Amino acid sequence: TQHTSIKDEL
Amino acid sequence: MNIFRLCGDMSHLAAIIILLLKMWKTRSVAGISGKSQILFATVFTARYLDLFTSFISIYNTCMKVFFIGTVYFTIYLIYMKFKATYDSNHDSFRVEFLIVPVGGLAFLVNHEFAPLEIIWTFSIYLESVAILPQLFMISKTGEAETITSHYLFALGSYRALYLCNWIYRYYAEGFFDLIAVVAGVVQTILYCDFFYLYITKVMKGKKISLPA
Repeated sequence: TQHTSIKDEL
Repeated sequence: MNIFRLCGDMSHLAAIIILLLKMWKTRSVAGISGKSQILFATVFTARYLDLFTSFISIYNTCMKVFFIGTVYFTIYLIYMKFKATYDSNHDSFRVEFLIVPVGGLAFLVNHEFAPLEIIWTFSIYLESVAILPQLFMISKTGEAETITSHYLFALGSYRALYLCNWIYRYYAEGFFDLIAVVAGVVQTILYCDFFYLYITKVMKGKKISLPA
């Protein structure tokens, strides 16, 4: 599983 | 983008438009908590600072700009244009009791101790409780106009749909953001009582009125 620092959600 | 995420975003968009239409058509902000709207403005401003640092999509940028623009316009309507109809006596929730603990928690529990990441985390935590002044106001006045109920239902549904989106993304993409998920669960739980009233009353054509 990953957590992204670029937030693609609102 | 999946169907849950899209429905969630559309629900959020609908909530904002319903609120603006209610205020504009009735020329009144009665029953609306200005404090909740200030908290939402803080949430959007803090979270969407990444407009300046990363581009994701036209859709993403447009939605962010729309959310920020409309929430400040809403605040203008409440505190300036329709100020005379604003029920400040009943909007008495102490927001510092939310901001201070949420700020502290964002410092302590985050994915990375970096300014933008802490500000993003703060916005996620704050959003989960930002509706409390509005719910508090309804419990104080003991009633909510039907249009206000529609607004709250759309706003609450948005995060519930995001929960479905995160479950989908976990299985489809291995995407998992514990902070967003826990805050999203808290946010959705806060609406449960209201959802119950909405389904049992508003959907049957009655307005929400609480026993004194």
